[in-house]
Amino acid sequence: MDYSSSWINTSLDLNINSHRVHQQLPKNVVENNFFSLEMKKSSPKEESSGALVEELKRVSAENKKLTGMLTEMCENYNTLRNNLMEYMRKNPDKESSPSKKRKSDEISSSNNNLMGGGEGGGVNGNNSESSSSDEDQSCKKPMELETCIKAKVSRVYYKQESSDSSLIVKDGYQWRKYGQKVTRDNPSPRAYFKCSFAPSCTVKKKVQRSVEDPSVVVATYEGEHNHPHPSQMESTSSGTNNRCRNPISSAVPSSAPSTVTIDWTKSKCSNESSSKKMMINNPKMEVPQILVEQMATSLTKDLNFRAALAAAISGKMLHQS
Amino acid sequence: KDESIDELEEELKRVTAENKKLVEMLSVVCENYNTLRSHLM
Repeated sequence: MDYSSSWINTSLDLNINSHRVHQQLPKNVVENNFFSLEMKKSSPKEESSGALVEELKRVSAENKKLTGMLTEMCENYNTLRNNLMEYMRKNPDKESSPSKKRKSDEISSSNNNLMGGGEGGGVNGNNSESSSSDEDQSCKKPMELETCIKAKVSRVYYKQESSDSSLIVKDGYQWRKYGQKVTRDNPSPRAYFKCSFAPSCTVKKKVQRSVEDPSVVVATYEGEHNHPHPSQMESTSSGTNNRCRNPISSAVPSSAPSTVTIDWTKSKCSNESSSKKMMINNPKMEVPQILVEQMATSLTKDLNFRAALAAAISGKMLHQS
Repeated sequence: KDESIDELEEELKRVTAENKKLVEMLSVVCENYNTLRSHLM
């Protein structure tokens, strides 16, 4: 209600002529005065309601502005995230650590939750549908990237005595055991190792006895070493570290899920002891024996020779099977 | 008039709370955006 039009001049004219003093005030003046008194009582309420209305209008406008800004920020965020995903897809090698990736996924999911949950109170809730579809896409993309990373997996089969339950496979690298687990599909436990050069070297190894053949131990390698093989570094060693069983061919990681190599060598301890016995008993054979050993170590260090030998052996096995 | 004023006050409270929530959401989104941007860089 607008009372401004009905505003009446309530100023009292005190310039009274002498002849007017004794006159009675007209009725309309009396009524106007009475009305003005009532108006004064109700004007604070009107003022407060007016102020409330103004405040409400102001806050609503601010709300609208904030909503606009929020939708714009979310759009920018989604654009940036898509750009990041594309970049990571193009450059998988230069990818960041998995922990940061998970963090970005959490951030995106929290953003989508904010958009979906916080807009039920009265603000436009149209963004919830688009955010949910974006979330699905974002969930799929990191999984694809992880599978690309995990594709560098190789398997190596080692011969091990059934009595030996240590699950320690000596492949020339040094490992640290960080876990052991019994799986449902295999009664023998599975041991988890990581390279001793961790965290710089991210290679992990899982060792488990084969279900089909208990004398065979399967070692699954994930990742690539970013350091040379210790046997290559130790060129002058007399064979103390070569006690370890090197597979005939090195497990070459590839984009395929797994490559299989077989190590049919017996434990080197027994071989060394037998070779030492040979040397003690036959000193005349010492020199050629040393040469033979040197040839053997140099050939085993040669990766190409190992690969060729593995191919030949696998070819023979296929013929036999 | 009293009722209308009460209604107005309630509406104002509701809108103010909504406003506050929007501000918080906006700050969170900004933080996340900055984090992602630094991650991309």
